Amino acid sequence: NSNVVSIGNKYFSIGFDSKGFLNSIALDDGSEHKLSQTFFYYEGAVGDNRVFKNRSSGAYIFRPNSTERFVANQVQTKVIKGPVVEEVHQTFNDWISQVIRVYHDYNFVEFEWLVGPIPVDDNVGKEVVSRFMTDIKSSNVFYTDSNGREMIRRVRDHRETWNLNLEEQVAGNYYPVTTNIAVEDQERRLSVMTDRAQGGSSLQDGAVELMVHRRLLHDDAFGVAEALNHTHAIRGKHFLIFGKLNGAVPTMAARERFLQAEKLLSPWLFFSDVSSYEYEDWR
Amino acid sequence: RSHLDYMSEVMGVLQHHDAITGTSKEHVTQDYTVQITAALKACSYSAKIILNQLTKRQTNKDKPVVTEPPQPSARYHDQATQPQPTFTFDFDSCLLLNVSACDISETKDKFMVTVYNALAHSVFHYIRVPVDGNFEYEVTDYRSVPITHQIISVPPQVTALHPIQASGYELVFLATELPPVGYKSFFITRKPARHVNAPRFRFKDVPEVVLMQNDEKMASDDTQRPPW
Repeated sequence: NSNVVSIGNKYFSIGFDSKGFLNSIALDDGSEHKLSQTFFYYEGAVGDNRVFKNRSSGAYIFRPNSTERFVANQVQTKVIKGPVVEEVHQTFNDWISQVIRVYHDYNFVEFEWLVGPIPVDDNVGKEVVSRFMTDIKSSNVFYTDSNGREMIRRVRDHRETWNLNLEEQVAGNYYPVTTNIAVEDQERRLSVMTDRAQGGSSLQDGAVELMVHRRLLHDDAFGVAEALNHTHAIRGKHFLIFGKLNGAVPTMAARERFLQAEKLLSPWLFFSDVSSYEYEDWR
Repeated sequence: RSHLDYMSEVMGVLQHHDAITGTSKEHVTQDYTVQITAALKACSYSAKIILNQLTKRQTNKDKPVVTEPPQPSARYHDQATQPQPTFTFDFDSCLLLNVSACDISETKDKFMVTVYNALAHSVFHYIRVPVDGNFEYEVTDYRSVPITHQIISVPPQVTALHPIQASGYELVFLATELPPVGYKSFFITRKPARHVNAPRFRFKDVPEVVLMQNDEKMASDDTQRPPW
């Protein structure tokens, strides 16, 4: 359980265990907290779509067949440290890799994941998820910004306006995530922000998961008349903010809002060939 | 205006719920990609034209626009007697930055990166630019201040997405105090690696232990760059 590698900056450092997985986060106040992250996938349900219980997982419906498979027991890692950024390059398997990145002046962790092409040699559709685990005691509650505006309170296995008898324990707790999903207790808060809308949930206290890629081999019979058979790789980013709720300056909410704005309206880059000019002229 | 209208029309089409959620047929999705790519290219072309006109206006005030690049002898010390050079560079977008590929930054000896901040408040932002890993680079802002930077390898899984174009390295530096709804430019020059006789390693050829030592060295002393 001890860290063999850590990367960080003046705000925090994150540690990795001997198997290459993210293991902990230490804040600038000296406190250390459990924080892990890994990828796994759900196997898509397969059926003839004639009755409810025989529906296939497809473009419209996320319906795992209750099988959750981890993609790796051990991760190949490469550590790069420099004056601007520190990175851990993780390779989970032939089709999942990730860069975990801590910039010198940013108060968040960046996860740049690359997933795919998802193999289907075994004729099983797969829905790949990135899961973050902490020891936050979230008491079945998590938050998503599903309407793209405010954070909406979600309670696991619960609906606000009717008594719920949930038959799909995983899919029934998934919600749209426009940019942000979070869990918190009285003291700490974990927030994971996305670079695009994704599905997400918190299926255990202190955990947050986001679906990053899907490849399914059967149509769900809701109109598209095609299997969601995405054959390509997807690259994207998650931004993780972890901190104390009480007395933090700026507050966690402020950090999340500013980061949202800076990532959704991130600066535009323009490139110019200035081979003909000297610096003084350019200046 | 016509390019903006075209982008608006395509964005209108892509508001369809099938485009948002991914419930369209595969060939329809591919057509959405074709349409939005064409619209983006049209608008970036327009942006290039407008920015070029702006640059010409700002750098060549009260002077007729001349298209010839400046000659080395045209560099001036006495502005009253020497003609001022005319600037005619283009502003290009690199739509493959998400797979770490950009033709200008990977092939040119000198290039400029202009960072436009669309937010109404000042921000700082880390810039990642694909570069050729066989060179050293120098990043300078408008105040002649060299900016601390780092050249870092891109994972081979990423370069495999675009094996012909992706360079395998990125130059990273911090762009500070980008003004609200404004821009800042950076002048980047590449130079041959300092130890020209040393063998040129690529990250993938170097044992991991050596890599980590080199990286630590770079972290501790910015002036002593390893040969790669």
